[in-house]
Amino acid sequence: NESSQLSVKDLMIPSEKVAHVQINNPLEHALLVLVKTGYSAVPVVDASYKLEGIIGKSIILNETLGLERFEFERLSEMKVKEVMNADIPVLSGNDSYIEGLKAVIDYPFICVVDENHHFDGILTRRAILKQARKDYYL
Amino acid sequence: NESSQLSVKDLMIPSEKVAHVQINNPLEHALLVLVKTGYSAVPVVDASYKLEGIIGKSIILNETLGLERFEFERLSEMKVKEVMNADIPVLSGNDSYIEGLKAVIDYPFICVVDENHHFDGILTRRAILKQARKDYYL
Ligand SMILES: Nc1ncnc2c1ncn2[C@@H]1O[C@@H]2COP(=O)(O)O[C@H]3[C@@H](O)[C@H](n4cnc5c(N)ncnc54)O[C@@H]3COP(=O)(O)O[C@H]2[C@H]1O
Ligand SMILES: Nc1ncnc2c1ncn2[C@@H]1O[C@@H]2COP(=O)(O)O[C@H]3[C@@H](O)[C@H](n4cnc5c(N)ncnc54)O[C@@H]3COP(=O)(O)O[C@H]2[C@H]1O
Repeated sequence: NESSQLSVKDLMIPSEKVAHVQINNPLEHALLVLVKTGYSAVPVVDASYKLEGIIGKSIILNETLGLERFEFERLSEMKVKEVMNADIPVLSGNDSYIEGLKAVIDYPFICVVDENHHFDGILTRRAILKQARKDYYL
Repeated sequence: NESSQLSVKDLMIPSEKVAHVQINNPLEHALLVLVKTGYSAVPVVDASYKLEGIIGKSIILNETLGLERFEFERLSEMKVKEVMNADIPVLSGNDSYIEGLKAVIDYPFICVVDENHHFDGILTRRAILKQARKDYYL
């Protein structure tokens, strides 16, 4: 079928179109980027666009959960690199469509990197699902 | 293939396992449910478990976006029903797997309702992707 000819780079959103934050941004800035772009989570990069992890609204809000109330003031005290999820799976642009499908089973998106761990783009569940749908009409 | 035999009710998470909030909850309570369960967004029901909409961290945080800072105090002033997304697609348990696949292309999950619009469960992208993967190994 058509999908077996495709690789991750054919379906990914290229890095220039991916909202992201930097490791040293304060959490308040990261939250503002997330709320303004509307995304739940985005990649984290360093100054040379090497991929460092992922950060999202869930991670940031978890940091504000106090015993009696949300402690939102902590957002200006903490940095992205202190709380981001650095333990993330990655794909290469040359990986196959089916490798991409397997990877997004457990993650809404997967970061794509080159051999130097520089950020190339993201493979989203939506891109995989749109392609999978085509395979049911052959 | 195997998937064409399945319907949405075979793949959905049944309502008893779905975290949800009520239309009259204050936003602060809804946010606490979302942060504690870890989910980005959950269904909203009324007292008789009729489906009313969806609410998520994005919608709630949007309400706190002020001109100069996040206005988190608004969370105790507003209710779920004032901000939830009430314009959502739904599925029936009897809809086919392919109808489910099409529906989750644009939404991380789709609520499943019976003929009286009572909440039966949710169909998630993960459930569809796990099933789609099986079709590539025949
Ligand atoms: N501005 C928009 N326009 C149209 N539809 C929108 C949208 N924002 C979100 N959606 C829809 O909501 C889904 C979940 O978005 P979420 O932000 O939770 O989760 C997103 C977000 O965390 C990340 N993502 C997607 N596109 C991104 C981008 N350009 N930059 C940064 N992160 C992105 O990948 C996740 C999965 O994305 P996916 O497309 O599979 O799934 C998206 C898409 O179907
Ligand atoms: N406690 C957990 N254990 C293991 N993996 C977890 C998890 N929480 C989240 N995930 C993973 O993260 C994905 C996105 O979760 P999210 O909360 O943004 O987005 C979720 C959430 O908004 C909703 N959802 C899923 N299960 C739910 C439940 N039991 N109750 C309420 N809402 C649920 O459906 C969306 C899509 O779920 P999906 O399973 O496709 O995709 C999930 C799943 O792959």
